[in-house]
Amino acid sequence: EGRGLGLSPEQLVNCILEAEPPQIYLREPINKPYTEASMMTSLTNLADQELVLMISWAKKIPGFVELTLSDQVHLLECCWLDILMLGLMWRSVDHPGKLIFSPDLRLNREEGNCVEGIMEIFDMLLATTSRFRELKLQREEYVCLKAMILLNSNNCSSLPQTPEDVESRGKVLRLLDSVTDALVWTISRTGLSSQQQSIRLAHLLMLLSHIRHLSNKGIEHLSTMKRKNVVLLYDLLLEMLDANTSQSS
Amino acid sequence: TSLKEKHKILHRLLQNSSSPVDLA
Repeated sequence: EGRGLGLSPEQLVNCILEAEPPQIYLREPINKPYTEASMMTSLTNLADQELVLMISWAKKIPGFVELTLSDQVHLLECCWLDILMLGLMWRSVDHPGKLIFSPDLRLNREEGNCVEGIMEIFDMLLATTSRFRELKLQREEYVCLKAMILLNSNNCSSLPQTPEDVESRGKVLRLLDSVTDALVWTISRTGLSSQQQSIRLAHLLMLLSHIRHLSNKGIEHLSTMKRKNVVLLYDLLLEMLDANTSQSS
Repeated sequence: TSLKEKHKILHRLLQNSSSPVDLA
């Protein structure tokens, strides 16, 4: 019984599946040939829409809204780009060589050529996506991994100040345990031997460190694009980027 | 919670009980 949530692993997986955000589309279609400005405008337009949906999504993860507001803010600020990137990989998993940013923005690596420094990130995204393809990532595993990224992102925060903070941090750890149980339960349904299940769990979790590395690269790249005035960032995206760059500096 | 935190859009979207999509 899911460590205080009152949910079985199966029920928790179903809740997380139901929390999945809807598909998004470009607000304004992008014409070819792509330019640095047009592509960055499209990518940030999509990211901005997805961030709003990500907040709704997080609120539907069982137990998340019971955390202190400051922990909720902090968790999302730490992991938003990891979550956007994992979502991109999931959409692209059945399309080798392509990155499906949205149904109306499907790019191959060469199309990243027009944006300085983005091809290196595209290559890493494609490589991690093909690893997920090799592993035949299942939808249930994907949603558990995404929730784990959210709950595991708090490692850079300051020490808790109040009893409420201490309690909230404890809740995050218990939630993380519940989602881990849910992922273990999902893997257990694959019919693999117990040893193979452990190896699959390790393979999936090891990819999270690649995603963190990728998102750090992405934050660095977006900051450069902002500094060079290649793209005007919308309010929420700007705020999320600033939260990252001010923490790391 | 600091005043700066309270002015965050993220803070506001999290606090609002209705769907953030409506707010956006």
